[in-house]
Amino acid sequence: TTRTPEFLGLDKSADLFPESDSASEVIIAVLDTGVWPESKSFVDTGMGPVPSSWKGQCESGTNFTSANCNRKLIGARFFSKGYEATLGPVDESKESKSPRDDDGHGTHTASTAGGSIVEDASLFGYAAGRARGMATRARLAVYKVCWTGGCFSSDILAAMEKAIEDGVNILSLSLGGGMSDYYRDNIATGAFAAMEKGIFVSCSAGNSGPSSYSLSNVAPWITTVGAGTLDRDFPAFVSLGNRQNYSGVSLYRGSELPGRLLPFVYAGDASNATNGKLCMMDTLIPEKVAGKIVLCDRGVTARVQKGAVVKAAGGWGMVLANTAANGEELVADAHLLPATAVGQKIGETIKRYMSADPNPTATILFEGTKLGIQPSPVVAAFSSRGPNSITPDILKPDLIAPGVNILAGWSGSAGPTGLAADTRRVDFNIISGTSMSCPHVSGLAALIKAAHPEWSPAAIRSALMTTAYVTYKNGRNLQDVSTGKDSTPYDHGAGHVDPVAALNPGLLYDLTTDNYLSFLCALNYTSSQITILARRKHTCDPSQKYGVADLNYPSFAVNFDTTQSNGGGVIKHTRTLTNVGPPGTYKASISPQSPGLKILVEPATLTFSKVNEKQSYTVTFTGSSMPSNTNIFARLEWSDGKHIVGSPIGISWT
Amino acid sequence: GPEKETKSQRKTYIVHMSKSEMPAGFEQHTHWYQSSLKSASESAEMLYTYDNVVHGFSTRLTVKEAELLEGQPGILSVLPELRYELH
Repeated sequence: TTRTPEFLGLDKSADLFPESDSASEVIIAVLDTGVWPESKSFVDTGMGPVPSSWKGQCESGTNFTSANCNRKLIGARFFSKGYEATLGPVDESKESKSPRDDDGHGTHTASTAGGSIVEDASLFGYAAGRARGMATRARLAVYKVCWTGGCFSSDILAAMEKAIEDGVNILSLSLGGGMSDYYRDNIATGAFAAMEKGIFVSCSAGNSGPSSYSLSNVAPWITTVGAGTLDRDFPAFVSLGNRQNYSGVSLYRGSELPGRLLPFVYAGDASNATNGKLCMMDTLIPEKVAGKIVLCDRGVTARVQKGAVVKAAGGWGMVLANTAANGEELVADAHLLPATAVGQKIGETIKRYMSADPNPTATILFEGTKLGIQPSPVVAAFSSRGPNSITPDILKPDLIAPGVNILAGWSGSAGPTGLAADTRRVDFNIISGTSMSCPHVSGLAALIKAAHPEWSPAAIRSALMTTAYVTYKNGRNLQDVSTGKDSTPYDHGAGHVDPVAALNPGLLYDLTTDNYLSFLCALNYTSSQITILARRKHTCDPSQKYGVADLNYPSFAVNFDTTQSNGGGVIKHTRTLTNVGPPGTYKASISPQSPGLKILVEPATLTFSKVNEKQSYTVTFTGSSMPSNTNIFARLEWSDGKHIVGSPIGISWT
Repeated sequence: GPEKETKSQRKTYIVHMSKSEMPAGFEQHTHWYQSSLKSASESAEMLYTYDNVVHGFSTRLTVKEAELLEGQPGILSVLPELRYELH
């Protein structure tokens, strides 16, 4: 990626991160659409021999041999039996029955997590710069589990099975499904086994935001990653016939529009279809759009597909307007024709102009790449949101990382839009999603693993979460692009990842397999359900009182039941901190304190005299009666004056 | 014919086994899995066997076969496969 290393402070702190032996020992497994091994992001210059712990393979298949692997890309496998059993044989004329990535997504995520340094990377000159993965010295192993027809869980489980056997340290999955109980969700079951082997599992939170309860991959042994923006934009202005200019974004590069205003038509007025405004396939009337710029509404079909529809109908350009579902979030695309995306408010303004002017005109001006956009990061509208629908007492997502307009490696088999009609080929592409934020965290976890090889997956997550930030440098709270207001822990979890701080968190909330088994007991899982996850008999002790709130998680989700007599009550959460810094005394603070809720930390001071010393504390939440659906948010911080160990708190009355 | 019809009615299931309940007569757990599967379906074949992530296997079954298999000793659950999507 370009820009994200600087945005995350990795460039200034290069000497803090191990770049030699220990980093080269970390192996990141990426389960995705495969890999384009010829990408410069997988060049292995300067890398030492493959770690002796590695037991994996570079499998052969369509247009892929073991020679495609090297000291960077040390493994590549593919899993298609489940896919083929349901949808029939892989059509090898259309997709490679091998680890080769014909889509681009897998190459993008793998290069984001652990790609080598590539000078002069860009997409058509956009986002130009030195591209690198988060963990440039880590090794990559790619497991292809997604095909044209989807990603099937029998294949995903088989890939996780092999990845564990192969000896990977990090599992990165930028995919998800519906919301199922953990024992039914194959990613959750596979991740449990990986966690037991000390493998850090990072998964995308999903792109179903900004709706509440829209998260996927919420098991507490998974690190769930939402998406935020960078301080980078790709402005492309709409200039109207009334001399008003409005800002949008675009990655279009190609023939420019003629240097004059063109006729401008709303798609809804150039179609006989019910939803003509959406510019869906074969819905535009060519006579009404030929030679014009067309305004389309976002929704239902892919953004780039709408551009292709306008182009096929003879349109010269497109303005793509957000609707309420997306608000003011602007996602840039490498459209096939001159096009720009605008927010909902600007879209409405433009529509008013078009209604008022009998002969509306417009043109689009492309401005290239702009850096230093503030505020940044802001939570992406598409990033899935809490509360956690499976276990409301565990706060998810865990944190956010860059996931909007991310440049990274791409497949040589697909154009940047992914459309069949797109015959352009690029080395790098710019795309958005929690798919992009997840491998950022996977790569950063690899850096932390290299610096602290003895840390458990939960310890690594704790370091990432407790050091994440929730305010900008000016002290204001992180924003949510979908509302334009402060984001909450249901949107950003513990906050935006800060890898430099995560290297030295001071204190950790650690978790073992036994802790997770007690958590399953607290969920009242049956013996069979626990055996599915744990792969062994585990008997919950009937004399022990298990509580979900006792899971030593680095965040707090508290739920008051409004149907109870007083509609509030007292809820206690217990946590244990492990010192991984110098001896010190940490003091607790809670902010903000809200009316209707009292939060008490006991003890409020913890003194650690040596490394790995553990100290426990209890947080008591006393809530008064509140209407159902009330949410209050706060933050607990432990600080010794040098370290800040932060935990988000989400309190709901349901 | 009927075989084709059965094939089209089949769905993929993840079969979770309680490995500790493997009868003494079996030397390898995969043989036990195979035997359990055969007791529910003559023609079903395993797609994958799993040992690190879960104890069990994936296979294609009709709903009836899945129900029959679920009743066999040592079977924890027979869960339909899920389809995931890229984010």
